[in-house]
Amino acid sequence: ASKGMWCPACRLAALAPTMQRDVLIALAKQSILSKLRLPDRPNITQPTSREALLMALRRMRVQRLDTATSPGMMPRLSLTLLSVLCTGSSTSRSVRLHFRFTQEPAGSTEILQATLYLFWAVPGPGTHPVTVRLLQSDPTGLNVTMASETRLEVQRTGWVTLDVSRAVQSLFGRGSQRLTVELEVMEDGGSPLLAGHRDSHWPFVAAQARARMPHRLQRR
Amino acid sequence: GINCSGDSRMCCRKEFFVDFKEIGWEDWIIQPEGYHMNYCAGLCPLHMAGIPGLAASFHTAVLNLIKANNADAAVDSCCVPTQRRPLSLLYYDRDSNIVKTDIPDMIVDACGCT
Repeated sequence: ASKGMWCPACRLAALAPTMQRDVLIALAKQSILSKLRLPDRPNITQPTSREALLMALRRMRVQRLDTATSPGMMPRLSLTLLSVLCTGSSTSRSVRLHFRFTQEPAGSTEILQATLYLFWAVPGPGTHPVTVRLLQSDPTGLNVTMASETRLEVQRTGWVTLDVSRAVQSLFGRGSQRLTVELEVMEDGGSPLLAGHRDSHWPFVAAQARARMPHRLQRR
Repeated sequence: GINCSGDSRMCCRKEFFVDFKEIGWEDWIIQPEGYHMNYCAGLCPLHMAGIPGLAASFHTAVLNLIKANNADAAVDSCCVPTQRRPLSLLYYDRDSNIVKTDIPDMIVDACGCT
């Protein structure tokens, strides 16, 4: 700005705080609408229900036909499975999370890779040790065995990830679709759950999978 | 960049969050729940011209002062965004299609003097 001219931000500073807020909100609205090339906000008369949205997202899991297979073979479907926390229980130091994959019949899917995502809210600075145990239960849900145990060092609030490929592979291999994760923290070690967190911060498991095709037999 | 604190009058980044629920836009914007817009405010004295936040040094400030003293018609400097990042939106368009888009340069990450 040439000498004596106002900068755009200076004009904003000259306004009363409530007026500043109104101006900024108006600016945010205008900015989003213009970038989306919308003259006005869309009028949603019949919003899609959450169930319909989830159904649409499930359908989107079937992403593409895997064309990398050799000629003459049936293409195999690549899928991405998502499982959000279905239930959870907690004590002062430990939390149990239950994930359930609602996918195709057992045995029809081959898990390539799986990752557990946890949003950790640490109470203060420093390193917070967390023990993560992956538990597997039989189809009846009565017998629980520990598949693995990992110790994480959480340093700041944010998402932490853990490779759970083996556990999920073994799960699907045994025809079960329920994964239980137990988290144990030191005192005041923070928590990834349960109350007070927004839906977007819920723990989830994302897995890459491939549809298993039945063997083809040829008669000679 | 510098984030504004209570006693700072120099060019800094002020955090500003627009909650979509609060402005009645949650029915058409599915995700995220709000927009971390942020903005720049504060003074940009001549010796701070061209300093993006704290990235520059004492030497830059001194050089700027010399330039300013030698200039016949000195110009004022403005506090502006020097770093921005995109905003990802999942929303319903006018035909009720669900659209996912990244709008570039929407979130102010750092401020500095021009």
